Amino acid sequence: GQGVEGKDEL
Amino acid sequence: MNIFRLTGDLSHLAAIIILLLKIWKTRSCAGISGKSQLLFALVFTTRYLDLFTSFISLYNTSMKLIYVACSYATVYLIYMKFKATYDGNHDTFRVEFLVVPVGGLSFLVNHDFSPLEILWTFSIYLESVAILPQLFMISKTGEAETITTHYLFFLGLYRALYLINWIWRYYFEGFFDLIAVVAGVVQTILYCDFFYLYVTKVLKGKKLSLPA
Repeated sequence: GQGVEGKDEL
Repeated sequence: MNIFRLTGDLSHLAAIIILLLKIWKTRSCAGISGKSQLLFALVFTTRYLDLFTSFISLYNTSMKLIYVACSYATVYLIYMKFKATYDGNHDTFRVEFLVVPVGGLSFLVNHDFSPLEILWTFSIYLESVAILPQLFMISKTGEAETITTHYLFFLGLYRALYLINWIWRYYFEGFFDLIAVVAGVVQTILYCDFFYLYVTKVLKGKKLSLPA
């Protein structure tokens, strides 16, 4: 998500 | 996960594998910009540092590891194993003109002023322009091998599918990441000219060559 560490998109 | 996101990821994977196989099978990296590949390795390295801090899913972790591993393997093949075939004379794009402004911008425009977030932002901005050395090289030599054009097609298709994915996510999940979307639009636009040539020439069985 936005501005959080750990992104679900590649 | 929607169909556009999944096919986008698979298209990205296809591009990476096509390039690796092309170099491996022909034992040559002629026509490939080592600089673009170095930039992509830098993109994946700075983006996937969250591998150390958070777990999203097995799919997420595996794909990130595969992308990183493949990008390093590609760089290794170009600069080490098949260095003799690397066309450095035509790979003359000044990457500092991309990396320095992109680095500055990622400090100025980001979601959160933290090291990991700034590096993620850097990778998003850098990815959007990382193909420029490759496109510059093709414009300099005036041609590209057909297999190289397939690589570029899948690489461009990946970000175009991500754009549709973001429209989908905006409507159905309320998800919206302005940084990723703007960079993704820029990235996709850079491929438009190439897409045109790919459809009008390569798909009709002709080699991609530019008028002198």
